[in-house]
Amino acid sequence: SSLFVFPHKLILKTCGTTTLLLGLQRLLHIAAQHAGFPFANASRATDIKAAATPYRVFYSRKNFLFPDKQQGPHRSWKQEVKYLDDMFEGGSAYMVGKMNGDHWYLYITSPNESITPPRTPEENDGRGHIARIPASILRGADEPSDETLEILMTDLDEENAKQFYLDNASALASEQLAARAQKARDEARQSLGDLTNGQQIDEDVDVFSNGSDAEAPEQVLTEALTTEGHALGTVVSEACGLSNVYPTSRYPDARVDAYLFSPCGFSANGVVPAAPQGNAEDGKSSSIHYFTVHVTPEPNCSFASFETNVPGGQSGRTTSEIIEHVVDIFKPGRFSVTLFEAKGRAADPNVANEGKLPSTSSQRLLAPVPGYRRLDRIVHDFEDYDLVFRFYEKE
Amino acid sequence: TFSPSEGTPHLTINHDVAAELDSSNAFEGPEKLLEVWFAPSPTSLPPSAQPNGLKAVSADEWVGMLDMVNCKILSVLESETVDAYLLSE
Repeated sequence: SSLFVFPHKLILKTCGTTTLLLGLQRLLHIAAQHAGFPFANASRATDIKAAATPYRVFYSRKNFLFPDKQQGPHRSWKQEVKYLDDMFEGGSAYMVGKMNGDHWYLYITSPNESITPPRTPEENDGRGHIARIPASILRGADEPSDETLEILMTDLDEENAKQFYLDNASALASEQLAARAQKARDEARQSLGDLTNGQQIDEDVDVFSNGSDAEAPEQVLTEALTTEGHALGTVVSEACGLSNVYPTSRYPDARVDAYLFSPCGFSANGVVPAAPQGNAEDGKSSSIHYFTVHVTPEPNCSFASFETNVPGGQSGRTTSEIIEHVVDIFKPGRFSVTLFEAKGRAADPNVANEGKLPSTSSQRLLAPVPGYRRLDRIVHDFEDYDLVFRFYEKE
Repeated sequence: TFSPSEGTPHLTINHDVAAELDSSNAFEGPEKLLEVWFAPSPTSLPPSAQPNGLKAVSADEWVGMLDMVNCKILSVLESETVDAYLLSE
């Protein structure tokens, strides 16, 4: 599970039998009391009933696999929607995809303009025409685009999924440590050989590698690096290719925090400062994005998810490249892709596009995914967002 | 000597939780995803809000909320504009 905290929004993604929505009331209270956002239901922010008024809310999930094992309001979509409807006004609930197959649920509220009224809902274009301004422009010209790509994968390749088990990762970590130790010994021998003009120096090297004083700490370190969740998470992240989804060659300041669970399971969060733009004054960008990965490798319920708000294209990797890379890591039997994108100039409703897809979002997902056939392709044209849903199955 | 720049994400590990975690009873991967916005962007926070908005909230406050969700904080990757918490479950 993961939590991302931005100045203006919070993203919470939780797995298994977690009771995500039961934390919602407390979340709204914290936003009021500790972050100072406008609140309702109380006269003072310190009052436990004080709940910050959200600007907008999104809640989504894949279809249920084991609803009977879920807790709180999470046993059915109907209960989840009721819980959200009781807390927020004007929410809308959707089901996207095959009802009798893999589908995806979404709950969304409209923007609460009473919190931050739009700059001008309508402006004269100077030729006597009134033009409605897209929401993304109303937010301010300096605001980055908002998009979220989510890939939900099931029926993972069983052999490939073994890399997300602790036993396999520990063995891999041990091999890597042994290789590094050997390399260090070789380098030490070489250095000492240079210093002693090639005389026999093995005994000197052994002082470092096998001496009784150094043995205990080395063993402790080895054990830590082959059992500790974060250490193994890093090993797995690099071995499976996740660390290269946003490679440091293109995203030099990207950082991944990964954890391997015992006996199996894997989670990772990535923070990805934007790739340097050519026209940036200092060669850097202030926008920082995220990605998150969660893996359940057991064959009876295998699942992996990848989610990111790193904008596709521009100076970084395209959306199609990311999808292909991620799918190749997990090798699922089936997967869905959702791309949720704020409308911008490209999707200005005043631009004539009758009968066409509502934005460039769908076009960005047109590239086929090698080894998979697309079964579903659904486009939702919301007020200020476009949603593209696609479902694929292994050929 | 390597000295990270100011904007470099910083990782903190919660060893107390991370060391003793056992996920043997976890069974279902598909997640629930909640996104709550309190303003349209980081640059349009309401006047009453802390300058850093939600990022001004300490990790201790989130712990209480996450207890209700049945999650624990394993580690935090802090950066200038987003804090990424890796959670149990």
